[in-house]
Amino acid sequence: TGKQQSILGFFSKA
Amino acid sequence: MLEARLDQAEILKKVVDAIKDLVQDCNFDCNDSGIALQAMDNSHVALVSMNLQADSFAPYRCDRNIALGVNLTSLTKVLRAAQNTDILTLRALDAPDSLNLVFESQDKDRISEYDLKLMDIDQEHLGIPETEYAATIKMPSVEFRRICTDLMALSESVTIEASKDGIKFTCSGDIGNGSVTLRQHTNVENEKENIEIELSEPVALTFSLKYLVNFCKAAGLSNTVTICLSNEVPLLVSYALTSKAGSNLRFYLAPKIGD
Repeated sequence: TGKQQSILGFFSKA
Repeated sequence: MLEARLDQAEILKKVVDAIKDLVQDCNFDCNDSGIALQAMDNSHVALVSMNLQADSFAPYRCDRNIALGVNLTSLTKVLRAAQNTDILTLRALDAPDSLNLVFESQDKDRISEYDLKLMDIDQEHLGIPETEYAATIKMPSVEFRRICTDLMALSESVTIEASKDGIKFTCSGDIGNGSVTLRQHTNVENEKENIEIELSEPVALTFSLKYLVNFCKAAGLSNTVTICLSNEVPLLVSYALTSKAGSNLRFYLAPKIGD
């Protein structure tokens, strides 16, 4: 059912 | 110093209860605009973001930026001593090593006071980009919880498809497969039952049900939940915390992509 992505791949460190 | 008085302890009790299985330690960031929290789960798949605007409190006072580093298991133990309808006051000094919590019964015949030890938490803050979502669904929060728990009995993942035909939740597992389709629905007599769907383009994304079911612990906070989707970005699940705009509990979940 697909590979679980990390939230860090979408939101940048502020 | 911080002094923030909430008319109903229930809000903070339910927020902590909803997030404590995802996040163990986190900072409550206090400034003059209110109290905010942002934290990822250990595996960096989900992000929790809570905002309680200053106008959710009466009175609210915070002179300097204060980070309250809290262990949520410990906070749960203290909040268990508050009744849902108690008035809750949070107090902290500018560089605090403890958080003072006072619970007062509505008729003021009982006052409980606790001090919770704080910790230094070095937490990364993530910038969440403003997103125009392709699909926005507003629906009863218990209905969303039921869909997620029902599908989790069959599979660990759900594919959510938004199209002009409605919102379709599909899963497949060892014992078989299942789907639930939602269509726009307006209940004139009971607005809380409405299903509102806004769609600018079709979306199809796959998510882990374990996380979605976890987010649904927040269903007790609000009758309705808003779910926002765009292709190849994290799903947003949002619960309003008060009737005031801007006070909410949000969960972001990274999708599963490819095979």
